[in-house]
Amino acid sequence: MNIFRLAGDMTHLLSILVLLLKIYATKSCSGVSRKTQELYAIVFLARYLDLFTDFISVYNTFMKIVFIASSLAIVWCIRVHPMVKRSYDKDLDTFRHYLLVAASFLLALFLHEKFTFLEIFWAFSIYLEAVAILPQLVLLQRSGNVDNLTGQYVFFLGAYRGLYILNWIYRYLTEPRFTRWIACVSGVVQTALYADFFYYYFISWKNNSKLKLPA
Amino acid sequence: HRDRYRKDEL
Repeated sequence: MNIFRLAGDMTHLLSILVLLLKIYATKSCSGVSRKTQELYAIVFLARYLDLFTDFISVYNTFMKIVFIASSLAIVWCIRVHPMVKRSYDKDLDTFRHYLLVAASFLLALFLHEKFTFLEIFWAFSIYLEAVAILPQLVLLQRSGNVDNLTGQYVFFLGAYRGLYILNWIYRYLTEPRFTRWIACVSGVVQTALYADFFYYYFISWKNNSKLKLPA
Repeated sequence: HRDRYRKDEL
């Protein structure tokens, strides 16, 4: 464990807490893409299949459970909770996210570390996570002004994988045989997808103005 | 033995 990865995990956890706060405090999921939340639930379920079979550390197991439980809870909230469900705008959240699932799984069948069930689902979860934010970014562009908590949620979610890139550079430099090409390349693509959001987020922070993404 | 490919990251 290094400072970059710990900071990355904490930023990821923070993004989830901010989203939970937004939904709980406002009893609304306006501006939040249910499809992105569903994709993230799939990402965690596919990535942590070895949750009970491969113990790494208490921290690792604890965080995996938190990520799985929180992502399922958020999907449940948006789908089932009467107050929150009412605020979900399905006419805005129209990204065909099942295509992202199919494409990621197909890619994982060809590009993986080992041709085993766990490794293919792990690679699938890595590729899917890289594109999981797309429905959310499309929804933000459509819904015009973005409330602060939703903007912060997306910002921390994008920042966490950026910190993981620093972690991979650090591990590559310090650990003799460390190579994680699949996670690395996918992580760079994932972070790059946030580039324009980061730009507009920085502008809104600098001008102390409302975050607006151009349509 | 500790598998080299062990997934120790989240």
